Amino acid sequence: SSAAYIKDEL
Amino acid sequence: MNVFRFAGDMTHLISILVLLLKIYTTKSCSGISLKTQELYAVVFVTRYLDLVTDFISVYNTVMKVVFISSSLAIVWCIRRHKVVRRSYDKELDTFRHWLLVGACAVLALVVHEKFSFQEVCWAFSIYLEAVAILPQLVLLQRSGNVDNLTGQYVFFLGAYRAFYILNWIYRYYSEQHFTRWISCVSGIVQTALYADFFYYYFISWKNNSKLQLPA
Repeated sequence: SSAAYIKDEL
Repeated sequence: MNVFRFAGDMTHLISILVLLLKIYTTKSCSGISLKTQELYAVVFVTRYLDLVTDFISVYNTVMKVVFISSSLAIVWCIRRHKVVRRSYDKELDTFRHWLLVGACAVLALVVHEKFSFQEVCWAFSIYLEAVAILPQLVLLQRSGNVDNLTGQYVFFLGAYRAFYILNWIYRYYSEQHFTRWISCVSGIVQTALYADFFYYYFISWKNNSKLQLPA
């Protein structure tokens, strides 16, 4: 599966 | 970080400060749905599991701690504070919010970025936040007139995600490969749920009258 993106948002 | 997201975070923070102000100054939680507050506590705890594992920035960490601690403190106040708890509208706040939790959990198990505990919890928290305001909106309709601070609380809470939508549009055009369908779709649903509240809030502001939601 695609690497999930960094959760930089609140 | 962009101006839309910062405005959204500040609006979100203001909504929490307004709610804390209402509870602290009036020592009352009348018109506030405990169920919505419990859902928000679950939203923040399940979304910020990376609080201690991934460091994004001081701002990010501080805001996460503020959101988690304030939501837990508000739930504690309404449940346990000897004065505040007496004004809780227990008989009006009857939304079966655990159904929302169950539905969002099932959806998160089906639709997520990656099938890992943290990612499924994150998707769950995004879906749950979209519907977390429902018990509060139902309570406002049942409790007739709405006091100013409660109305302002709901208004800022709804407005913050609208700023986030502008943030996603901005990031979509300014960053390559920026797609966050889960957040975007969920954020649009969340903001749409406030549509009728925003309408009646605008009318009450324009006519300088008390905010009344039709039953």
